[in-house]
Amino acid sequence: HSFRVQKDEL
Amino acid sequence: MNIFRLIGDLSHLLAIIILLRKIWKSRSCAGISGKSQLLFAIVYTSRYLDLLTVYVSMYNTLMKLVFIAASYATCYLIYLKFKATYDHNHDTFRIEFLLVPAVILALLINHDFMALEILWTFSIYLESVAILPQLFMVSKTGEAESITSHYLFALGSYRGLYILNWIYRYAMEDHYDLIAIVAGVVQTVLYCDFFYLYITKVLRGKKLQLPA
Repeated sequence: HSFRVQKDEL
Repeated sequence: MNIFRLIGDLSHLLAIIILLRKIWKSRSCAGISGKSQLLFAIVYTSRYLDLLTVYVSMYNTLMKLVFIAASYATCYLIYLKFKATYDHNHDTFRIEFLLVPAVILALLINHDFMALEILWTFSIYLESVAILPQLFMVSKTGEAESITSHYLFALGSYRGLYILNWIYRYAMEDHYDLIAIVAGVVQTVLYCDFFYLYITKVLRGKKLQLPA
């Protein structure tokens, strides 16, 4: 899931 | 964390501080769109609900809390404390034209049909257009104070720097998120006209004044 990585951004 | 993202976040933080400081020091929110600030408060609230479910890092948690708190503080200053100075006659953008499409788009195009994920997606879409009431206000009055221009420049640069961050992450980590990228590009494009005026006028010591 790409969105898992995305969630570390603000 | 890479340099583009760090500078982007710092630019975002700087924008928020510039705005709060300007309102506080001048005891006035003249020229500031309360509607844009209201939209930003909605953006941060819906995006950072994950503070309750996942822990990323101290940096991540702190920044999220600062962004939420600052957006509420800004709304408080505009709508309550310095309400008398709020220029609502010029802040006439209809925010339902931004809110409703953002909700619909988030329900249609998302990574996962789950409450938190849809709220995150909604916040990404809404953020990309949340500055429109402010830009509309500047175009309506035909000018902006220098400090308001600095605020807009710092806020606009932040997502532009995130685009560089996403290119970097795609190259280095093979990671990309199309929703964030497309919305981020739209968001940055909306500032282009302003960036041009900022560089050609404000940086040369002139007031940001639109041609009549």
